[in-house]
Amino acid sequence: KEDFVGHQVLRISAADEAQVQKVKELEDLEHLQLDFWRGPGQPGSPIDVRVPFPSIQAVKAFLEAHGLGYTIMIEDVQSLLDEEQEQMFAFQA
Amino acid sequence: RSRSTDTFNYATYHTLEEIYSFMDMLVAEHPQLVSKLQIGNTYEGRPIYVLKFSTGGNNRPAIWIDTGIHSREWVTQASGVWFAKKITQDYGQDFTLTAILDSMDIFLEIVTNPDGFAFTHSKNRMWRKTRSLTPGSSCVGVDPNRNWDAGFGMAGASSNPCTDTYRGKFANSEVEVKSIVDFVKSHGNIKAFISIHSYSQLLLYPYGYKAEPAPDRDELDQLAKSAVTALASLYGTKFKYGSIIKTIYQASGSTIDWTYSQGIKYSYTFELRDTGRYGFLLPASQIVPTAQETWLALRTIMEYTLNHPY
Repeated sequence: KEDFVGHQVLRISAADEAQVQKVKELEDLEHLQLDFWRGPGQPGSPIDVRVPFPSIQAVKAFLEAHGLGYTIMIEDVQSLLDEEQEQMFAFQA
Repeated sequence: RSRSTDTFNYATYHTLEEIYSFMDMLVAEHPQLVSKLQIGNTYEGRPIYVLKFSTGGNNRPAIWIDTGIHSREWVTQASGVWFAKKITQDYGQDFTLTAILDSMDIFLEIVTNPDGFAFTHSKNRMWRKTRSLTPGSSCVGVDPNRNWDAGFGMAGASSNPCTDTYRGKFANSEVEVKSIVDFVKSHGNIKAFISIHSYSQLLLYPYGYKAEPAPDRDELDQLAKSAVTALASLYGTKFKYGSIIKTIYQASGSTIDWTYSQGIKYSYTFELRDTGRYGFLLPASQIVPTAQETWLALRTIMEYTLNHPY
């Protein structure tokens, strides 16, 4: 089963079209293995992206270098998944 | 296993097997109202089921609702289960739903991407696409919401099999999509088509692949406004509404652009809640509230469809 320990979900705010385009550049960097939960769209709409642990520093550096604001929406994806599984097993039990 | 749909737990996420057994229980409990149709088999050979809610007649005007076309959007399949139970509870009790079912049929496909859904339980909770293999690529799956024959191949989808928005080699390449296409065409009397996704609290209507307004844009917009107002009345969950391309981004090959092109005027896509923190990992405690508020919007659209025959 795929493991998401250390993966974070960042919520990026792109204020204008230029910033949206910057995020799209990020989307094209396949080696980062980014998973866009909410893709880049209209300026001002939140952009949510799951970032694997090995890519986190690079992504945050890129965002900061281009003045893109972000918050950490989910600190550790795996911990939420563990909670979800526990809840399901508790019910089944 | 639950012994009846009354003891079934709607406030937890379930596996494919549990959902399929729920369907069988519901049919067994309401044989006069509910039947289960198999509209095809998935790429990996799983049956694709649709629940039909009908009080009689022959090929009546119908409403289609599907959930779970993107497999990781678990709150949608869970909401679909809740909708199914709600319809059986409210028929004969709720005036509006009774009027709808006395004149129309409702088709509800709860697990629209069974292979992907099974994979989210077994291997990768974040899986979104189908599980079909693409010759010449080591990457798996096609985005079933980019594979429809509406603007297929245009901007707003990817031709790279390794991306989450990969459109597939050709329109309807995915049997999970083709099965619905064939069903809609053979039925020929569907008047509203509602495809439910999560997340980001949106109610969307065509088009996604082009900026040109849909001919029925004003009516669709007005109805969307009524629907999201009804939805917000329960818990205050705020939805935005508008055409796909204007509200989020360009998306080609999408479900409701195709259904609209088939003359199904009331074609909508929902993006259900996340109150801004969990994304696809919405806690199970929010399943029922999400389903309840969404139901109010669905009921608004269904009632309008009943009252505006075309």
